[in-house]
Amino acid sequence: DVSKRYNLDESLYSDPFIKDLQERKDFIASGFRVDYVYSRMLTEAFM
Amino acid sequence: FRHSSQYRFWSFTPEQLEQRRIEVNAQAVQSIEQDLRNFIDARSTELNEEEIKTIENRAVPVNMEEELKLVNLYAKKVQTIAQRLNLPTEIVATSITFFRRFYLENSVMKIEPKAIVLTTIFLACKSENYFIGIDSFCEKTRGDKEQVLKYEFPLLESLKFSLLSHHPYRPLHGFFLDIQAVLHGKVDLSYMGHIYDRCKKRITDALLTDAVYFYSPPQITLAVLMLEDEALTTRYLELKFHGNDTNQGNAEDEASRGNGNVTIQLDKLMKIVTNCSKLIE
Amino acid sequence: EYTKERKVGEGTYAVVYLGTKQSSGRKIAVKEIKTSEFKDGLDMSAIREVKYLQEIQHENVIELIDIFLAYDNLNLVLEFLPSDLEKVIKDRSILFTPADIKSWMLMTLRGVHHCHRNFILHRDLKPNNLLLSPEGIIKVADFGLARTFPSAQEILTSNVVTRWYRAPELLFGAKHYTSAVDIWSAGVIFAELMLRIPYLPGQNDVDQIEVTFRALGTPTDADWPDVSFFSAYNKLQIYPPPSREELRRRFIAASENALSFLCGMLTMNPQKRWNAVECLESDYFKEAPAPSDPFSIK
Repeated sequence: DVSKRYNLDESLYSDPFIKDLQERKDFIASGFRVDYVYSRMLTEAFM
Repeated sequence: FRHSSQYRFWSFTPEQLEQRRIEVNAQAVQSIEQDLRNFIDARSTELNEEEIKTIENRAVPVNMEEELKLVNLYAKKVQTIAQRLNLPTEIVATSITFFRRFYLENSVMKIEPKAIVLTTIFLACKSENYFIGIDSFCEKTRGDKEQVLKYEFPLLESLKFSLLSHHPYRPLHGFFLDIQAVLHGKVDLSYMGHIYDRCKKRITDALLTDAVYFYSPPQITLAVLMLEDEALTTRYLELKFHGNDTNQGNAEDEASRGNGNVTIQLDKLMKIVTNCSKLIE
Repeated sequence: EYTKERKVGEGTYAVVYLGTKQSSGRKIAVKEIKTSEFKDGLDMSAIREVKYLQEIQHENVIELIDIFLAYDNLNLVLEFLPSDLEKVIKDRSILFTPADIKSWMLMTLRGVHHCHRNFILHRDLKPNNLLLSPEGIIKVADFGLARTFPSAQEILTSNVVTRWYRAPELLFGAKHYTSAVDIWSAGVIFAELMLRIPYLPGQNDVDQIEVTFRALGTPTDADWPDVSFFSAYNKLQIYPPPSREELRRRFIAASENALSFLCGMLTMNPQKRWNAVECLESDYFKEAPAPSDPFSIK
């Protein structure tokens, strides 16, 4: 069953902790991407 | 998940799990009784009648239920020690997991729990990239270096070399996000944050139960969410997997539910989640 | 069940033997992990190899056949892979075509994609960790530096990936990097396959920064937001990025799509760098020549 069972839509999430990291220079410069974090959490939830 | 070593090596039906524990205990009992016979035979001249009687009355192997009680008692000690070391939640969870799995392969009568507690935490730290050198680890835990290292291999072997654990914490984060999407605008976010923290604690407690062998991490997460807020969780699952909500959402809702060709039947899922929450309770 | 017939390699923490799986006659490699060397018990690299290879089953990742303890040593039984891309690149008697390169890149990226979709970073991709099976199949190997994607606030060491294949964010000491570091390595490998010489061979970590930016231009906050945040940024020599024409001249055999594919993987800003899916779905793999059949590659 390859359907992802979720749709990743950052605009729908209020996740202050992650959103804060997204603003930090050391995270931005390192290549940190919020969608990678969300994708991982949602994949683990629907695995 | 079905490709993971956690599923391949460490998921059982309740019957299989009980059978495994019975076998581990029986093997130990058999070898201990053999040892006792050898012991008595080797000293038949020295031991008098009463001493032999005492040995036979006192040196009685523990049964499977007693073993399980002892393992559960020490599993909580693993949790306490790991939390006292301020280890991240995931590493506490991995320590508990390693410890409990170890006693699905070994009897407490062969390796006493006290001897293995620190090794499970030490290996969990290494395995989760939270490396603590043996010297500082033993300083912090007042452990014996030789003993901690001595059991690392037997632990690794008993774990069938499966070190990557999927714990229910990331699924909790995932459902925290998806609930916001599916119930968009209908959930109080500060309330969600409050639930989130309580669920994390419940998950750590759930790892001390056999739920981890019977259910997948997301199922445990949903069970814990159900225990925290049945109405919210039920509503979310109905909207997500049934889609026949009274106020049928528009296409956007449909999309946010990610229904696609989802093959999950709500009633089956609810039964699994409810059974799991009962076990955790 | 397993024999060790011939020693074929020795590393810091392991000795590798060739052998046979008796029951099937299958050729195997046995990686015997030395245990005495590490005062803190089992070596971290060994733990990582065991941890991640246990979870990954994919045609383009080396197969862990079995694990056993013997005489206090941990033995990993791996599939037998007689060659690797480094040997192929260095051996001038071997001629290979753009179709061959495309086949190797396709297999490499499939293996890398499988790691990434399982949220595992490899962190040491380089030609001699891309092994070749007797059928010519590329297998990603050596997971001694691998780790799962970090949880958001986790601090990662930037001292990973063999220097020549190290992404710029690692050269700057980044602590919150992502799977983009593996894609950079794949890009440098692609360049090396086309040039048949190392593309960014820095003499040391400082020289590596110099060599990288001289070849690909020094990043600025405009194309890589907050890159100037890194403390190492201030002492940098500023080089202009190469024009498309310069790249064409440098990679004479590369098509336009191949150049775009290369630039996608070697994008300075890790947030904008192509991920494994974008690489696999790129036009480079859709245009002629089709990737060679691995078995046919000499």
